[in-house]
Amino acid sequence: YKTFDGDVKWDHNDITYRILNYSPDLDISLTDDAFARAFKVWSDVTPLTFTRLYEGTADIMVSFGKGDHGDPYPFDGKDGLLAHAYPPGQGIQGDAHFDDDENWTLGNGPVSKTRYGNAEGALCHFPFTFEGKSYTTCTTDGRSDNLPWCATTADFGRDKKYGFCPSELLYTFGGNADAAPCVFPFVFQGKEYSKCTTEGRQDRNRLWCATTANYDDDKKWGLCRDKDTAVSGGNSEGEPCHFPFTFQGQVYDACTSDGRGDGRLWGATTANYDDDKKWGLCRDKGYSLFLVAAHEFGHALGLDHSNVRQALMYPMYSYVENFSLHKDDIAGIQYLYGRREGPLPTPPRPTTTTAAPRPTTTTAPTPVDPTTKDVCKVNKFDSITVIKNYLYFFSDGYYWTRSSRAQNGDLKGPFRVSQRWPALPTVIDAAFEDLVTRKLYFFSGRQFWVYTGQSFLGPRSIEKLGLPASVRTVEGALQRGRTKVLLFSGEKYWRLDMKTQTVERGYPRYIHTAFGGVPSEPHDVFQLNGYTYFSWDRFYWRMTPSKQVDRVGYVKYDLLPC
Amino acid sequence: WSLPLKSLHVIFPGDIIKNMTDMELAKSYLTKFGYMENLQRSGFQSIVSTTTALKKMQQRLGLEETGQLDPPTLEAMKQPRCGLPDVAN
Repeated sequence: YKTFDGDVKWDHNDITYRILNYSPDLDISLTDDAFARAFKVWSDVTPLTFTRLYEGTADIMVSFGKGDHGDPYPFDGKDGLLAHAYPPGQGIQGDAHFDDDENWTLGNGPVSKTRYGNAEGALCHFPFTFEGKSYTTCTTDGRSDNLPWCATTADFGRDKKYGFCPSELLYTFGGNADAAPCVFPFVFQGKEYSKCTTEGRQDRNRLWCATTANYDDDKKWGLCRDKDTAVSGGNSEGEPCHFPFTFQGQVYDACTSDGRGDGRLWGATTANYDDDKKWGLCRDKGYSLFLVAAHEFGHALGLDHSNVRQALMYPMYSYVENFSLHKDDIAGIQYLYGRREGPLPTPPRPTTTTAAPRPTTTTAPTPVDPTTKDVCKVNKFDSITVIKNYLYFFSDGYYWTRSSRAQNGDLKGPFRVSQRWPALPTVIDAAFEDLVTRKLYFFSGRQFWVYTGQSFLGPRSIEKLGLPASVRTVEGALQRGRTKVLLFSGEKYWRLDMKTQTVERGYPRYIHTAFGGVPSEPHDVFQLNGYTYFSWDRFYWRMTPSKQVDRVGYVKYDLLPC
Repeated sequence: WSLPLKSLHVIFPGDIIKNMTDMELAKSYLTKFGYMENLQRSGFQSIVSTTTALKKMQQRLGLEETGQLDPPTLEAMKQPRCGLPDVAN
């Protein structure tokens, strides 16, 4: 690793950041989340905290811009330079800039968060099939109102799960119209516009629309989000591809690299390229905003480029699926700010106990004598859940694990719950892993605990989550997307928003209304290999993603090697 | 199926054709990311060569230090990357 000359660093550990604007490529919530996770990469290993400001000057001002964006280092269009950041200090120092000519994704193709529909805001599933055709982008096929939509599972015909993709016909962002949709046609400087335009903007590279019929009168406007079929570069920036299109007499239903020597995918934006010569580059896998941001924030904290290729601070971008910080980066940041000791700092919470890690629990748990507790003699488990790809069976102060992917022959345990998670009581009613923060939530009676590694928060009352006093236990927890968790109790379930840490309005709902054919009061609910399992007494009911119960069996014989 | 494959290459209107030779690309890269500038500023302008800058870049990026614009070096120069210069100026 390398630091900047003079080991430039912040003189305080409570760093603030502010997101000044957003890219049209990614939903705002996904962008916020990517930046928060990028900061957490560093705060996990060094005693820094990152607090987001919504106004005023923050230490790290984060923004998107294109080409000349107000500093001496212009960006260069798509690809090439992706972002840059300044070492710690006042003014522009510490700031991070991201090139908005890039296609910002989570690194693995288009990411579209849906709204409305019946998928509760889930991400589009690309590709998905609809009436025998495979779609890799949102489509207006099958609709007469021209609203782009996508399926949120692989097969719309089977699952019927869908939502609407970002569209100016549904909402805008930025501007001054509180996300109101565009009104077409609208009048601007006496001229009528029937689609979003860059006219009138100094930067000439952002599409906008009026949200009333007459901008000249009302001055209400918003930015249009690029459609995921919108092209970049070429001579039709921001226009959607026209499928099918004709090129050299051949008909194309998807973007192609034909005719190009550089292998990049392109598409025509009219029906016939040969006649109109209108084209642009299609969206590719894009660059992971999270990975690039984590790298740039490294600069903003005082790290220069590393010459270790696997390190985050290596100057070239490469996508990695399951990111973890390289030891070179850890050594660099800890050279500047030291090691993180003890639990993550959190705001004081009167009802909460924060415990320091116990050195004795950092080693791998040791199984106790199997004869102490025979898994095959347990008729009903307190809780069954999946944590970090392992299936956990909890019973009366003990637990067993097995890989969620392998067959049940690899069972390990029993282990004492108190050895691994010393703060927890004997009976665990439910547990789940927050897929974003990787924190573990444990429920027992009317209390819950949150573990991050070996540090924990709790016990807290489940009323803090917005559950009513009538709920005596939380019996099961089921992840829904990355930010929602369904909490089951008795005949009902609630949906917990992990960001706000409260259950949402419109709940509770009855289990039987959403999950037909399973026990009305399951003991455990968990997800395994794409199926949802409801268990009651010694039995389980397995539900497919399309909500069909396809198997009923014994926990002991099917999920355990008994 | 036995027809010969037709090679199709089109100059797209508005496409940014970077008619840069490999050496031009290399000099632009070495300058933009601080390798040339830094060496020139050190007062040894007369002996500064692309070879020296290339070696510095190869060393900095963990590549084999050949001082030549070899395929791995050229490939590295074409990769998407952070805009911060590798050598501070």
